[in-house]
Amino acid sequence: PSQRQSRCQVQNIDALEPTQKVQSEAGETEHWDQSNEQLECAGVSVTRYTIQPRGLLLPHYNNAPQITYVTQGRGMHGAAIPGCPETYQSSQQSEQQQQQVPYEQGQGQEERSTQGDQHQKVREIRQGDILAVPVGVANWFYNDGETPLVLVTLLDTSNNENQLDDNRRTFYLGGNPQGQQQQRGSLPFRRTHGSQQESSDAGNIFNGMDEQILTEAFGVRQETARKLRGEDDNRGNIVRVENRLGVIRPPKTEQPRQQQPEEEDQPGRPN
Amino acid sequence: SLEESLCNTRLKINIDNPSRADVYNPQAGRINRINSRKLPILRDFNLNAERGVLYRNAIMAPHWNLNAHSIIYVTRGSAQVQIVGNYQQPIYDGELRQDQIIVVPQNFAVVKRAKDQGFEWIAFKTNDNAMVNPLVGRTSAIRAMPEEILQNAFRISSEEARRLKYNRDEVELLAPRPQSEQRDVA
Repeated sequence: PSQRQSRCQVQNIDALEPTQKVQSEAGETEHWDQSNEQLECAGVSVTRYTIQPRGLLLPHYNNAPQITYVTQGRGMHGAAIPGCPETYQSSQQSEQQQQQVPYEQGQGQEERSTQGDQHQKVREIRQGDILAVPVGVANWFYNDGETPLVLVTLLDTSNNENQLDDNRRTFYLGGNPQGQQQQRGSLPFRRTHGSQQESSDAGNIFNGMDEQILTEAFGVRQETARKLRGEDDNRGNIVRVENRLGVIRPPKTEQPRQQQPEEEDQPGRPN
Repeated sequence: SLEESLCNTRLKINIDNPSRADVYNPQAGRINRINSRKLPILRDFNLNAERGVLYRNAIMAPHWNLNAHSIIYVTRGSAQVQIVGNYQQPIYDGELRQDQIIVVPQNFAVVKRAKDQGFEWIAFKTNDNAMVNPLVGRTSAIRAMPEEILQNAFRISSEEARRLKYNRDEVELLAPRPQSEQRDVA
């Protein structure tokens, strides 16, 4: 805090534009300069994501609580919160009924109909929404609209929930994002505050893990483990989904229920 | 007064009782955790403790600590340990042996595989209600995500995505796979 206070002796305030832009396959990520004394004083880091239609911001988590405003567009947001059940589930039957949910064409479809998927809740988002994501919770965004989905995200890096230094750190669970230049040095604890510009995206967390351990831990083929590491992936942190993403989700409007026979509403009917 | 309440505060609890394990896998090991719900004074300290036992060649699923650093002291045996942050390379990749300590920073992913002698540790975490997010198994972040997100994130088929989600049904502690099975998978 004392270090931050010393940075808070701001003599004048400037309007700030993003200072760094990272282009990805299906969008761009713009960062405001973390070392700007105004942002340092506030103990925050600000990023703007522009996700093109059918773009997916890869699953990731951050070292600080995150608040996001949807400035434009609509899409989906998923958060994998530890301990929460996978309450969105499809059975074989419901899968066949969900004709409105597009899915990949071809070989996957046949297999898909034999076994459903299940996952945690997925939230629809649109312009004007505020989203809060706790520290360390993996989350992703998908643009299922026709216009770019623009998100402005603030990380409260000075929050007590962040026990690392005040630099923004994003940990990706997929792809091979290459963001800002990384400077490896001492461990990222609080005492190294401000000593280095060390943040953002480089590879995904599987990238540093041994292929053999991944193969064994996940019980998958070595080739799959290799793909987890994403070494030859050049798509960046926002990737294009070939066909529209067909995750399980409730319809936007309630379908009219079939008229129940009148006697069902009458009291005294035996069960 | 504060002094009087401290006099009666519970200060001790045993973490090494296998029958009280929070996570147990007869083929892989066990984990006992003490947080502020079990020992309320830890709320004041903002600390908790984890006792882990991994059997020979068993794996503690890759995971990260959401809200705490973890300081691991090895009480017995050794393990291959990898710690990964938001860098290209792991910040630690080596063998961790008895009587050594290692610090796993908050949000950094870690994976441990016990060596032939097994691996036992005590970890102190800098949050009284430290939370772990595994990447493999029934409670994993991977399983919580839609199959198609995994397909697109890793550029894999739906079949591979399904295997990734469901091939391991254990929680946190993973039994070693028989050699023959490993060959089949490879």
